[in-house]
Amino acid sequence: IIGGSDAPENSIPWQVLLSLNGHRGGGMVIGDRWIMTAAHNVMANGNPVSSENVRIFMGLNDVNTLLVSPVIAASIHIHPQYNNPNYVDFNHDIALIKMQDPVTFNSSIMPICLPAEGTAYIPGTMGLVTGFGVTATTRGRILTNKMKYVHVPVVTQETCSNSITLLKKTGTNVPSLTNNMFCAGVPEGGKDSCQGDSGGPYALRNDGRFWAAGIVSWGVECGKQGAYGVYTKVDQYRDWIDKTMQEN
Amino acid sequence: LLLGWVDSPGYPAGYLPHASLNWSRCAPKGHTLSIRLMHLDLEESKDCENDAVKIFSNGNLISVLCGGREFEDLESNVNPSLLSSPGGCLSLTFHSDYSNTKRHTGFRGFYTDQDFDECNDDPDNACTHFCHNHIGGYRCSCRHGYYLDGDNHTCTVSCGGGIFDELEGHLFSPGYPTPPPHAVSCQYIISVEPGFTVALNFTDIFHIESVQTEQGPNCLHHWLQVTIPDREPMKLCGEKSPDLIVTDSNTIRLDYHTDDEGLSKGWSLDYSTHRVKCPFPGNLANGRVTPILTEYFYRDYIFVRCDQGYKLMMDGEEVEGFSTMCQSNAQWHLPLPECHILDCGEPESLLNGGVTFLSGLQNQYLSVIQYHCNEPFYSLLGGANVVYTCEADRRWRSNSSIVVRPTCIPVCGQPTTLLSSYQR
Repeated sequence: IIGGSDAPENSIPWQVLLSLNGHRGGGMVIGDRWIMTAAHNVMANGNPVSSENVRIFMGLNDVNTLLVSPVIAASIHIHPQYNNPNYVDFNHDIALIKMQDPVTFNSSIMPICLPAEGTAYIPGTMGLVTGFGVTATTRGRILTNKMKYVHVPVVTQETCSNSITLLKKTGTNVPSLTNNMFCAGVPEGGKDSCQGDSGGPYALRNDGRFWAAGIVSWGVECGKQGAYGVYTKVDQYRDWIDKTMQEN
Repeated sequence: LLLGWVDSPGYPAGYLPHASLNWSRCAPKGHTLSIRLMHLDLEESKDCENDAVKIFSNGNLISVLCGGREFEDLESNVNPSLLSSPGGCLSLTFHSDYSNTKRHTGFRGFYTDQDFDECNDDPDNACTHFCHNHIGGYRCSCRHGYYLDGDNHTCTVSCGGGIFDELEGHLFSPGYPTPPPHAVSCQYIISVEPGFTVALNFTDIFHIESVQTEQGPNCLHHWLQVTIPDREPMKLCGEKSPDLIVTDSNTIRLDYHTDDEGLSKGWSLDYSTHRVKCPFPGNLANGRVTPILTEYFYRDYIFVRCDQGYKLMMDGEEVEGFSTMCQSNAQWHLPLPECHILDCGEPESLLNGGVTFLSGLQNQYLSVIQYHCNEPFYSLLGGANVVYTCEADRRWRSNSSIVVRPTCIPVCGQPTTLLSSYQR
């Protein structure tokens, strides 16, 4: 999380830390057996990682404490249309992980709500993105052991699209924006999600409840001026999520 | 059929000197055999010592004939006696001596058997009432109110006899209302199935000779004795009808006795039966007995139903239904069961929640419980205030009568700690 703060205990109880073959990723609790994350977190070299190689941590904000008791994954369900062998196509970047045993919710572990299909993402609405990914310090980007959070607003699809078009001119292999994605961030930069946060939640809040509007997916650098974080638009996948959970 | 001709040798040309004939036939049982001489022309001699025809019945000489006889004489004087006893034999012998002064034609007879009329012709038939003859025998019969004894001749007073086992009936003394012959000794047994009691209702004439003594009428020579098990026998006589006798027994014995003197016209009665009565089954706590009757009799059934929320218990076991029958011994075949309150059992435990008893004895009918979830992390599907009541079907049902397994669903997106920032 770039430009964020340490999350107080129990403030982001749906946040999940995934350990995947030594890489760090984020996720969010959506049921007592289910974790939602980004598909690219659970892919390696174009193939799904083995569920035995997925360790799930939840309930605490400090990684050192969190690592003591990992939860074992039972199965991984990647969106069938996700196809990103060269890391340039993040369309359908969503996956579900089923846990072997259910967890009991308490103040430190709680699911985040899911949006109904077609829920409005109103530009300018301030969202909350969290994770254990790299943070920006005066000495550069480092991986944090504390869960961080930062508030960034939803930006219009047009603003985001224009930003990406510009970035494509200066960079190579910049992925494309689709309708299954949305952007959040501030044009001046400095507040963003970053590596290690992917798969984690971008939460919006309505009527006192946080709901999973997005999944940290990709972006060009982190916290860069004129660039925005790109998130998987969860409401587009409500059918697939429900179906996958029911069938499994 | 036994019949034919018997002729003297040479008939009708005439018999020779020293001629002879031996003839014999026997009648079947119940028949007699007779010979009817149609023609007789023998030499006449004193005592028929020269020529003669002799006829024997069972070896006994019944007729010796000689000389000449006219047909009319034979018909009126000779033939009626040429008869065997019933089932007996007739024999006939004929002989002629050494000479005859003139030629005689001899005799011709026709023999035949015929039924013997025992009723009219046998003074020993001994039918005491009626006699009926038939070919080969006879049969006796009796007037109404009498039966033919084992000797098939003697008529004895019929006393009704046997056992009266119908649920109602009519009995009367022999010959009633005609006075019966003297020295009657009759026994009547009324025996109906257990569970019924007999009532005797004397009707019409009651007339049994009694003897007046200082103590009043005495049934000394004629009486009707009523014997009820486990009670002293009652001797009845006189001209006053006992009317109704309720016996409370299913077996009654009546002995009617007259000696060979005096006069009793007799008696008649209708008997009826009633079912024995069982005790009132009593009241049942938390249930009811049906049907509700003022009295319960043999073979009556009662059923027990528990009030809603109660179950039938017998000997510590629950039973689906209950009925009992009033038995012949005036007792119910099963004692009344009890109605115990229903129990819905322990409510199902609730994952991530619990259950609270709101009212009632634990788990019993109409007990009320409320499920709750571990808030604020779980909430009850369908609302927080759903209470469940132990219903009559032994299930915990919610207010809406629907059996729903309560479920705690996770509360999402509401952390207990909110990010707060007061800096602007």
